[in-house]
Amino acid sequence: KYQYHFVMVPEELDNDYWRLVEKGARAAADKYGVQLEYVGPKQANIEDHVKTIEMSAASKVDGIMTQGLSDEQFTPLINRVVEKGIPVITVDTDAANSRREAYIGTDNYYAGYLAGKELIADTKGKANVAIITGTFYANHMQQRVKGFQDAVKEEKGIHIIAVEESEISRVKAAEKATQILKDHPEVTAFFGTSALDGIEIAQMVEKYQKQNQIYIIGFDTLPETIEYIRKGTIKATVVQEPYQMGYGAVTMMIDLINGKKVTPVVHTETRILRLKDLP
Amino acid sequence: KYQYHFVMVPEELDNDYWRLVEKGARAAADKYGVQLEYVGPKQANIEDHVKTIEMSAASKVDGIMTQGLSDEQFTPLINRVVEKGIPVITVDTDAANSRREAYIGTDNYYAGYLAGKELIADTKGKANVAIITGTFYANHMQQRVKGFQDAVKEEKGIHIIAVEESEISRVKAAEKATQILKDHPEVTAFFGTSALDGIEIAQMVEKYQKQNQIYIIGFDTLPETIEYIRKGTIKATVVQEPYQMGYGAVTMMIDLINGKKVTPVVHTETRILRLKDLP
Amino acid sequence: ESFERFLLLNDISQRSNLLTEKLHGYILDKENSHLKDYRREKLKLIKDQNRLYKVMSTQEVTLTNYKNMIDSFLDEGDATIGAFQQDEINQYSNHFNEVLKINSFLQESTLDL
Amino acid sequence: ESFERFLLLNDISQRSNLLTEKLHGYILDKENSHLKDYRREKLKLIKDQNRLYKVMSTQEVTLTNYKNMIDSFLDEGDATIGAFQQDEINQYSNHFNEVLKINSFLQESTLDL
Ligand SMILES: O[C@@H]1[C@@H](O)[C@H](O)OC[C@H]1O
Ligand SMILES: O[C@@H]1[C@@H](O)[C@H](O)OC[C@H]1O
Repeated sequence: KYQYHFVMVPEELDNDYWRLVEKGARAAADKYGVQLEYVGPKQANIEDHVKTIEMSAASKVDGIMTQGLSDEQFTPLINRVVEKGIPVITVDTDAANSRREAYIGTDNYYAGYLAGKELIADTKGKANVAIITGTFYANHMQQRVKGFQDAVKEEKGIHIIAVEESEISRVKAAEKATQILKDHPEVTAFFGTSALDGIEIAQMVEKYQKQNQIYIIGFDTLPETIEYIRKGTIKATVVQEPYQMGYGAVTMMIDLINGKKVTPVVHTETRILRLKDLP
Repeated sequence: KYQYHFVMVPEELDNDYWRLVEKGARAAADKYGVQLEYVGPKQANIEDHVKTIEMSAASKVDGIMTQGLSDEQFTPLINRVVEKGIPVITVDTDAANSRREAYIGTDNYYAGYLAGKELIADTKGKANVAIITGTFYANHMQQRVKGFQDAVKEEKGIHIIAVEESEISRVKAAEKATQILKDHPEVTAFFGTSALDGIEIAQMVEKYQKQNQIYIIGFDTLPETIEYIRKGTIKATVVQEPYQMGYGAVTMMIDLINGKKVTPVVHTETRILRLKDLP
Repeated sequence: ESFERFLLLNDISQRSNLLTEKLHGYILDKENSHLKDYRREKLKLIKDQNRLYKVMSTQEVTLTNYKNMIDSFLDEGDATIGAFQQDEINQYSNHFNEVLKINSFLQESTLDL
Repeated sequence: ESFERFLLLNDISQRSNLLTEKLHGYILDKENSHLKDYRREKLKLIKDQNRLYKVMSTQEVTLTNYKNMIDSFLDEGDATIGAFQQDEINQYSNHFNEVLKINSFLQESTLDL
């Protein structure tokens, strides 16, 4: 009935961003006769993530698509999987030094860099910035923070006051934002580097009625983020293309299995989106 | 994966004779890509039999093969099933007046007739006969008894002393045989008209050490029957071809579904088997 | 039926534990008796594996039947309504009897799934 | 998972009972409200029916994975023996670790079937 059996393993299953990646992957799967499993941790947990990849490999699936979350753990893991004859494509987050066949996703350093340049422009070069990132260990989060830091480092009026991690959790993102608001009253701007961070930052900033005093730039274009942009609480967000990542990962995997040449690094589009860009 | 989905509904699932019919049906099913279900009463029960056919029809299977056990109940049932667009083939037992598309099985009247003629020859025309039949209502049993009676009716030395039913049950067959031995000491011969009757008759006759005084003719060639023939307890049996019935029913059903012409009545071989016919 | 599946899965689970033990025993003690046991159990696990498909595919046809029964149930329901609205009392009564009958089949089939 | 399947089957079972009641009520009373209820519930039953395949086909891929895992388990067992007999201690130790790991996956997978 199906020609291929692929598995996509995100860091968190029921994450609205990853549901978009899944949606793109399913569209390609349905079109090309791929039995697609979408499995992973219900809540971000690297041990469960690693185990899911290992179970998939033991199940002898035809291809595995996953994030290359960290070099330390994922590079040897990916290498072992590829050694068993199962091709791996990284999605969203690359482990560039592993034996993964290809990567499709945002150029994360560049995306962080765009965010930094946008903040400079929007704050006229004067801001005390708190960053809430997904996890400290994840490659893409590190790259986004690095790109941002590199963009703002020459700006004398921009100070990065704090960098906290949300652990890809709404609750934790809200908690960290609240903590920063209390501990660092001097903060005038937030940068959230994963899809949920900006949303929870905005919610807390509204809760304490500081939306007119605090600048927020987020990531991704989930409906809640768009809503906050319409309201003005979030001023800008970094666009990614999760649907295309999912769709492209599946088609690339099919090509790999059929022995076709595949571009090793495919960067999906990333840019800044503001209120004026909305219909 | 399968091209067709057929159901075979025997009167009793775990009956050794019907397991042979199933075996033939499965051989054809495997060869021609038929998903074959073999379902029915665990023990002969006409209500369960009728219900299984009705459930199969409600399940919209492609074809149903079953016995046409009785005109009263099965003819309207088969007609209803055929009216829903599901072809029915009767196996082993015909409901000739129903809308079944075809019948494959023994010519039961003729088989009973052969048994009668054999008894006459083996008993030199002098015997008091007890008949144990499967059920009184089943068409094929009636025909076998009728055929037998018609074969012996002109023989003045042949008297039919009793006719009892075993309800397709070993236990009941043994019970009836024992009862007849007690109630009718004048009985000198038994005719068992279903696969299990002759076996249980032989067992009881041996139990009461009358195998040298009582003539037995049975039905079918189950291993136990063959064993009793070797021992001499059963003198002869009527041969049927259950495996071919099963195999043929499936191939005929495939032909029906593919719009091919099908012979409406296919009689499988029937003959008498004696010790001298065994290897 | 469900109980057969349960037993088969249970057998496989226990047998893979036993195989692991035998293998462990072999690499610890280097005793050939462990290796023989391992190989014997391995054959049994392969047989169980082969039975997986048989047991599980019974499940698939049961599902198909169940799904088609729901169709039949709804067909008879619609036919009941149609006949009822045409005042064809014998017809809708017959169809409703079918509704009752197939409903009871559905109740019963749940047990097989 | 098994619980989702149980709930779905339970929903279907109850819904077909309810549909039968609504239909009966309609042909007894000829009240349109019964017919409306019937039609509303009918749509829900159709949705449940559609979900049957989704819920049950999850079951099929889980079975394929399970069967392939048994193969992987046995492959690693054989590799353990092979390396052990060649005195390749690092190799057979690694393979045996895989045996342990996959055995735990098998134990766990039983729960999903
Ligand atoms: O990796 C994902 C990231 O790309 C997105 O921005 O936020 C959610 C994460 O899981
Ligand atoms: O119908 C069957 C009959 O043909 C056989 O002789 O005995 C067993 C019966 O079930």
